[in-house]
Amino acid sequence: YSTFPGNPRWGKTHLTYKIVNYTPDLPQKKVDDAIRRAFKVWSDVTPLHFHRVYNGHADIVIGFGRREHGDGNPFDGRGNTLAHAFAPGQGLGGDAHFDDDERWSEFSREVNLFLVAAHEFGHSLGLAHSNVRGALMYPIYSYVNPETFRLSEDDKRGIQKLYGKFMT
Amino acid sequence: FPTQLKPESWSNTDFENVKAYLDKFFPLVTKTQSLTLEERIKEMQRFFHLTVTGKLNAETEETMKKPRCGVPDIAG
Repeated sequence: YSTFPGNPRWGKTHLTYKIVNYTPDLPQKKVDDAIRRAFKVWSDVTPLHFHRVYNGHADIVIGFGRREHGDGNPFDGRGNTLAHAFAPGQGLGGDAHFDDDERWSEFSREVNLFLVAAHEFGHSLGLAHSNVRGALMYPIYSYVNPETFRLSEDDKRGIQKLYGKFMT
Repeated sequence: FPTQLKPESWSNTDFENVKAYLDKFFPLVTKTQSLTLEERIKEMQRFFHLTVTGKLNAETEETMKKPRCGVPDIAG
């Protein structure tokens, strides 16, 4: 695993997120559920808690966009870049953007929203890319069954270095 | 004057595509850092555990075309 230069991390364990728009590829409820499950991947192994807000400020702002979508990092149409996210910080920091030229899916082998969101939220929390094939933070997308998905030891070590372990 | 000469066997499209990929995902970290295109390809190949040749072989090209996250692979 690796972290961003300077190891940016959130200085709190209760984080808020907001979904500002949706993809037409999935019912909104399915998107909400994929996002919730993606955050749970990380909250299951750390002391972090994620709370959804609908208005006002949120630490992590989530949205779908095409091509240039307001952050100076344009998407590239279908394929190649699927999404990106920003390391913890103010403003764009922590935000996650998904390329709406992709075909997002819930369970099928198209681009699985849960898997990509879990990866992007790793960035939102301070993890950079891992060169371990099979790790969630490996930069290349590969499909695994979301129902049997397990966070790799590499990802776990990375996130627990930043936030510590989950405590009962 | 060009600092990165295109290998003779490459088409312009190959060269532009590889350079765009490396600029995006393996950016030169400092303004003073000067690496040849071959060295930059080697860096990418090492990250993905590919055979390190510094050349745009089929394995490397295939990796560059895979769907992926838009965040760079090396910390800028």
